[in-house]
Amino acid sequence: DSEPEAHDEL
Amino acid sequence: MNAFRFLGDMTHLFSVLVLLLKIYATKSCSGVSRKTQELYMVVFLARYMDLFTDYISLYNSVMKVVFITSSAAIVWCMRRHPQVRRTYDKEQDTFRHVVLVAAAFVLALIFNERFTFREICWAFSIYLEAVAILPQLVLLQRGRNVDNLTGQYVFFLGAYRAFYILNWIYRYFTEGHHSRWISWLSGLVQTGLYADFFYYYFLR
Repeated sequence: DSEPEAHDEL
Repeated sequence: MNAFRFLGDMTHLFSVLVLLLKIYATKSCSGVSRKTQELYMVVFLARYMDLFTDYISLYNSVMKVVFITSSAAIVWCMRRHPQVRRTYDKEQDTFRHVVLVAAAFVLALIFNERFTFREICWAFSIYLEAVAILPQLVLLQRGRNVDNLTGQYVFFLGAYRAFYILNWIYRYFTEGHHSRWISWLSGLVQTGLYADFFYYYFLR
């Protein structure tokens, strides 16, 4: 399973 | 980026800047909880650890730097500024904020998207942000009259969270974007705390 996506919110 | 997200960011930014300017202009931090401000600084530092590892956009990076520096400036003023520090209501601001940090940290170790440094820091910052306003709310309840600006500060912070929830709803339907359940749950708790405050604020 892949690394969670980067957080795009502040 | 949708309008709700942008409005959320702007109300958030506005709340922090209003507070910083108020403290700086009046040389007084009466009614402001230093513990809440320290918690926010920890929140921003923990969440924006990704500043150097995950680039999203110039907007995101600039906002992250602004949030870290403005919250650090508020804490610096309250601790070190020769005039401001004398106006701090130390005896009133007694909330055990270390307990919140410890609880958020333990929660982040148990409930996270993945057991990595980045994800634990992120989850920790989300949990801590949800409850960081508590020392401020306790301080406000102790004071007889809520200062207008302090009331507005809490209002803008509440508006920020409400806009973010609208943003998640919007993203869910338009992009099929599933905001992580950690943010949903913590965001709802956080918004609830503000709603509770405003219910009593307007009753008075």
